[in-house]
Amino acid sequence: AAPKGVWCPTCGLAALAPTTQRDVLIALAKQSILSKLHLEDRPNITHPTSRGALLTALRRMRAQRTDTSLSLGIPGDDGHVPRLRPGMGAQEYEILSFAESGSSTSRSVRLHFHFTRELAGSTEILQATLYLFWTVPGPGTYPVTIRLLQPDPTGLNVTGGSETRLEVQRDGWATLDVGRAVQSLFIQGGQRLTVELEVAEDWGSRLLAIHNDSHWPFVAAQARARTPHRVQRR
Amino acid sequence: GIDCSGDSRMCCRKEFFVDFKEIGWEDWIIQPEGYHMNYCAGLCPLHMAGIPGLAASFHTAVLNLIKANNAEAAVDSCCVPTQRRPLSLLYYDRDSNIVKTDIPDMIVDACGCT
Repeated sequence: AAPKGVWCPTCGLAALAPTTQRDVLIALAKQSILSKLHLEDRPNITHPTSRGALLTALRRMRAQRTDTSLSLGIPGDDGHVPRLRPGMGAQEYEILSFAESGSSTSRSVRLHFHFTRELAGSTEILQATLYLFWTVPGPGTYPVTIRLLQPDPTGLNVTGGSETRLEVQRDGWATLDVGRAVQSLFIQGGQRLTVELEVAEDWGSRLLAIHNDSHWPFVAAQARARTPHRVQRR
Repeated sequence: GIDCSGDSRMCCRKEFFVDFKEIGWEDWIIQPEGYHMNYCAGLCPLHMAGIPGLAASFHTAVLNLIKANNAEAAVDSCCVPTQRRPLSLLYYDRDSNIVKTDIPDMIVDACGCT
């Protein structure tokens, strides 16, 4: 707070000792960033994503993206993070959620994708894509069923959602639009999307295996902060 | 706008860089490495109302208004940001998801007198 009689806040700052000034400014910077990210405190990162998985995901998304309006650029060497869509109104987000392995059998595997409460409650989903990497056991066509499961009202179990059948013929990345599933998850206030992959034969373990960091399944979502319905007019 | 230098007392932009590593935030903010939390400081005596950083014509208009009205009645002119840009962040949220967003108007590029 500026000392008495000084009419502008930053003039008060000039009256402080340099170290105190620095502490005040750093505290202001922290408070400003956390409040704009709707975070009460800085997150404690329990299991950071490997750099390989992050860079692969960012590259896949950029390769996948046709419209350049929202580009989650790979941070440049100069540390500059390319901007989303310049001049946008409501704040926009790109969210990368990496799979957490769930239960699995020789013919099926479950993957869980978490979304935080802050984002789930205050944003609308513009687009969401599931990225999967297949490794086929040999020549041929391998039918795969993908189910998107939602938490039931108790939040304890998962109930059947939409189902998609794919024919996998070679190694490589595949994408699936999961925008509707993630949007309904957010509307229900849920935080976890479960994806179940099922294959016909017991060669599934190879097809569904997650071999290394760089081929880790992930969901890339584009979201926009909900604007309050009533806009104050000045 | 004018960047503050030495002991300039007039309205100017003070640069202040917050290095995320220095404050122990480099583990959850992936990019960038810091935040240019520049701010505006300095005096705006009446003859400076409307400059720098704003169109000269605006300055003339303001001065004429002050002359036309009783100068004593004129309110103070303040040193405020006249150009700002967003802060683009790539960070981990509480579930270790990775989020990219632009926080609007976070970086002050120029200051001027209202």
